[in-house]
Amino acid sequence: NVAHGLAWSFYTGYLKLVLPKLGDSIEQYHVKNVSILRHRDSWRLHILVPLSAFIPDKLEDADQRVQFHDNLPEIVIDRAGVRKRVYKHSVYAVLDHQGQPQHCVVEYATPLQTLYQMSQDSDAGLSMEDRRQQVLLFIHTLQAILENSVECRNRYQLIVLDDGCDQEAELDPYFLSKEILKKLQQEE
Amino acid sequence: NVAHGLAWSFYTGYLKLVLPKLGDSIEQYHVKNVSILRHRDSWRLHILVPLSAFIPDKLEDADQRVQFHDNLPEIVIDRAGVRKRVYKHSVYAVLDHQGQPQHCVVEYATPLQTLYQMSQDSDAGLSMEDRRQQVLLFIHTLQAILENSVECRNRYQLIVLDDGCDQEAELDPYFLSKEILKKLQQEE
Ligand SMILES: Nc1nc(=O)c2ncn([C@@H]3O[C@@H]4COP(=O)(O)O[C@H]5[C@@H](O)[C@H](n6cnc7c(N)ncnc76)O[C@@H]5COP(=O)(O)O[C@@H]3[C@@H]4O)c2[nH]1
Repeated sequence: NVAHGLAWSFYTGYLKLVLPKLGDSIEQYHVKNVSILRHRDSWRLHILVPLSAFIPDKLEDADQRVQFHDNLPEIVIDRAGVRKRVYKHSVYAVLDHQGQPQHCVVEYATPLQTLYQMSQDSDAGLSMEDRRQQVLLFIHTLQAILENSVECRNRYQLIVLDDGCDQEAELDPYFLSKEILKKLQQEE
Repeated sequence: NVAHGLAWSFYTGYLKLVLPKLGDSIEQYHVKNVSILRHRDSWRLHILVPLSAFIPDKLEDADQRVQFHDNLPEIVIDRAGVRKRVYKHSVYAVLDHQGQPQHCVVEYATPLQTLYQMSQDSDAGLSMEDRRQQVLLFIHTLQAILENSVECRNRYQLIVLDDGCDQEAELDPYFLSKEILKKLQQEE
C-alpha cells in the first residue's frame, strides 16, 4: 500500500526530525523580526492535504490571498551521507476578505505529489480511483502516527482540503485562504 | 507495497529533479576547486543501497576510509509551498589500502531509512523478514524506473551492498570503501 509507506516516510524522514525544533526556530525568527506569529497556539506546521493530491509548488498559484512572507531559520542535519542537509519552513501572510493578514507556517504534504505523479505515469500502475483511495489512506495513517508521537504533539495541524476530484476549476479562487483562516481561528 | 511507493517517491520527488542538474553542479564546483572528479564517467550520483536497510548518517561511521571532502553547490527549488527548498550532494574521498584517494559524489538511498525505522516501530506493521523483501522490491522497482528515465540516464550508479542480515558487525571494516572503489573502477 503506497500511501502507508509515504505516510511513514513523511513522519520518520521529516516531521519527527523538524517539528521538535519548530518552536525554537520561530523564537529565533522573532528575535530579528516583529513577532509576526502572535498566537502561540498557532506555532504549528500547518500541513495542507488536498484530496485531489494536486499540489502547486507556489501557494500563490492556488490562491492569491496566500502570500509568501519569509523563510524561518534553516534546520541543518547530517542525513544518510548528505552533510548538512537543509530543512526549512516558509511563513505566509493569509489575507481575509478585508485584506487583513494573519501569518502562519504552512506547506503542502509533499508526499501527495508522488501519488499525483504516479497516477500520471502509466508505468506506476496507479489509477485515478486508486489515487483517491491512497490519499484517504495517507491521511488516516498519518493522523494515527502523529497522535501517538511525543515528538510531534501540538506542533502540527493537518488541513484536509476537499477540493473536488481533480481540477480545481470549479472552486472558489479564495478556497485555500478561507480554509487556512478557519483553522487558525479554531486554534485561537 | 511500501517499497513500490518509496521507489517512485525517490524518483519523482528527488532523482528526477536533481540528476539533470548534477553535471552543471560539478562543473560549477570545478571552477573554484581543483577538478577533483577527474573522470567524466564518474560524474554520477553513487547511490548506496544496503540490503540490511541499515543506514548511518555519516559515511565515516560505516568505514573510516570514506571521508567527507566538500558539498557541491546547492540546488534550490520551490516545492509544495516551501520556498527555495535546498538539495545538495556531498563529495567524498574514498581511500584504497595504500591510502590513495578517489573522489566521488555518494550518499545512501534515504528511503531505506524509512523501511528500517518502520521495522523498529511496532505500529508500522513491518517485520524484519518483510523489510528484506521490501528492500529487494525497492531495488527492482527503482532500477526499472531509472532505466526508462530520460532525465536520469547516465547520471546515477546504484551500489547494492550485500551487508548481511542485520548488524554489520561481521563485516570487513573497509567493506564500504572497497565496494565503492570497485564500482568506480568499472566506470573508468
Ligand atoms: N538524500 C536526499 N536529499 C534530499 O534533499 C531529499 N529530498 C527528498 N529526498 C527523498 O526523496 C523522496 C521524495 O521526497 P519528498 O520530498 O517527496 O518526500 C519527503 C518530504 O515529504 C519530506 N521532506 C524531507 N525533507 C524535506 C524538506 N527539506 N522540506 C520539506 N519536506 C521534506 O519527507 C519526505 C521523506 O523524505 P526523505 O526520507 O528524506 O526521502 C525523500 C523521499 O524518499 C531526499 N533525499
